[in-house]
Amino acid sequence: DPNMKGAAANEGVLANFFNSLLSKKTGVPG
Amino acid sequence: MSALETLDRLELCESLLTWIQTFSVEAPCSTVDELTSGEAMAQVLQKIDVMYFTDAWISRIKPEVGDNWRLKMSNLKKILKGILDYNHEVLGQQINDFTLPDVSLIAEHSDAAELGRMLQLILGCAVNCEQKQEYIQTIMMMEESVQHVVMTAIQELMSKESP
Repeated sequence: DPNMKGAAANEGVLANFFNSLLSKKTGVPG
Repeated sequence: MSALETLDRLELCESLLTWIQTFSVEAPCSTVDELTSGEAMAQVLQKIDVMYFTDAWISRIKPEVGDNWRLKMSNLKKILKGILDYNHEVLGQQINDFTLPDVSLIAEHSDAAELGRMLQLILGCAVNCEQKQEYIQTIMMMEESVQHVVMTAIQELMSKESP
């Protein structure tokens, strides 16, 4: 089902984005 | 035209309104009108970083402003300054080329597009602060359509940030 594939791909994009945000380093050093 | 350029400001406001409610602050925050006093936004910022947005800082935000747009504007100006200072002093980043919210339009006309920009800046604080894990995980539990708008809003902010 193409709709299901699209939804799964979208879910993957979101998960990738937020996971990469979690590992991003921020803040003033020290 | 990129996805960022087509970011629908009203859709953004609606989705961020849903997001802001996940903080369960005391001040009402379920409509655009309720947010225009600034009270709920200040309480959210305090939840994001209580060491920075202290009780002393929040005491400068006037409660129960009613329909007085001048008091609302005064509150919103303090909040916007707080957000920008927090980005600079704590997160170590400057937001360049981002059209800052017009607080007078929020205070006088409850402008949803401008409120959306303000909430977008608060979102930027939440996903970059020390407890960002908690806030990002909350976003990941939200409805996919909301997550999508939130992602686009963060991407837009990230494209305007510089160390």
